[in-house]
Amino acid sequence: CRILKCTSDFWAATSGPHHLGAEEAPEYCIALRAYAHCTRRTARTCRGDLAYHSAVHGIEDLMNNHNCSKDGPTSQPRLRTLPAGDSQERSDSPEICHYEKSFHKHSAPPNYTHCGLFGD
Amino acid sequence: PHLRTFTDSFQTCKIQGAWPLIDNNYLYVQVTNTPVLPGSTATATSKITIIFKNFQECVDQKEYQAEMDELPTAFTDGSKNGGDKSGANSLKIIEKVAGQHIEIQAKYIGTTIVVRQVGRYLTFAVRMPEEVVNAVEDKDNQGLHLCLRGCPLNQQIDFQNFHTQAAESRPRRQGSATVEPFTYEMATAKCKEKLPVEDLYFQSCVFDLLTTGDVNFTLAAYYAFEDVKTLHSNKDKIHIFERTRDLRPGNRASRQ
Repeated sequence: CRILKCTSDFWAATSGPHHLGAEEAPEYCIALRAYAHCTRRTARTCRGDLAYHSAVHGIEDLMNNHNCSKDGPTSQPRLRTLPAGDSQERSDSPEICHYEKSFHKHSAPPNYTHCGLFGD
Repeated sequence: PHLRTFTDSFQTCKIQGAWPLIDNNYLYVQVTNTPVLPGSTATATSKITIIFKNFQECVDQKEYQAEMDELPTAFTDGSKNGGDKSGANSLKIIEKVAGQHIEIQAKYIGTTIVVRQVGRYLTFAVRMPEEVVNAVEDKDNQGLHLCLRGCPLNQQIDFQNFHTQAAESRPRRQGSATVEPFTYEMATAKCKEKLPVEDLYFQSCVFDLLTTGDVNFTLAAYYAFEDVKTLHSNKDKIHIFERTRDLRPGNRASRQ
């Protein structure tokens, strides 16, 4: 059960120096929907886990409190570690278009994988 | 074709027709495989379609398509980068060897793709961050992606049996009468020239020579190995010696 990872991702996206408050409701809803998505993915393995069920109820409450709709965009995984509330900076900066630079700045180095197809 | 998945499973598959290799929030890759000989279950890749999905201020949606004897150095709309956005150059196509080897760098997702034409057929290799690999909206309802999940059981070729048969029946000739014949010894000798280590790339090479008699497949295995050397992040895992064979009913196609 990886519910704690979902929770920590959500906290990372919504707290810190640029934490999301009520004035960033759309961004907050995006983060909440991402959190909901994440919990749904863990549903099978987290059945009966107290933290999981608390999270599910907690998300529901938060979505109601912030008037978030269940349908809508969810934050992109690699964006969750970027400082929140700086959409102008993200739009204009080429750094957003450089995965390694943006990743290294805010998180651990990425792990890379490989896939290949050849021959007959 | 021979498939090495994101989890380093190694399989030989039939997968005739169109099959998805990758499908996530950023990228879609599909290959089309055709029989290398009439009536043969052995197929090779004759077409590769890659779609880079629209992403923020970096790239517009771009499609790349390679076919036999046509390895373009541009996307289907004629452009060579990600379009008109401010970060468009974070996606670009680089021609390495005209008509034989191109590389697509998608820096905005930390991804490098290599497409080659070797002989008549195409090869594909990709290096991608785990986070991008796993960036899918609804994992539970995800379909089949060969790079992630491997080939379905009914599409896997029992390579080991074939290998043993070929070795035991030497110098029996493989394939149909129209194929340039290769004995097991000839095939191993030919493959050893390019692939001195008897790993699965070497064995794939032998398999391909025995099934097709087409010496170009020696080069396909060689270049596939060269691409792994360049793209794989763990240099200790470049060679694979034990193929993934989990053919028990009900088990997953690949060991995750």
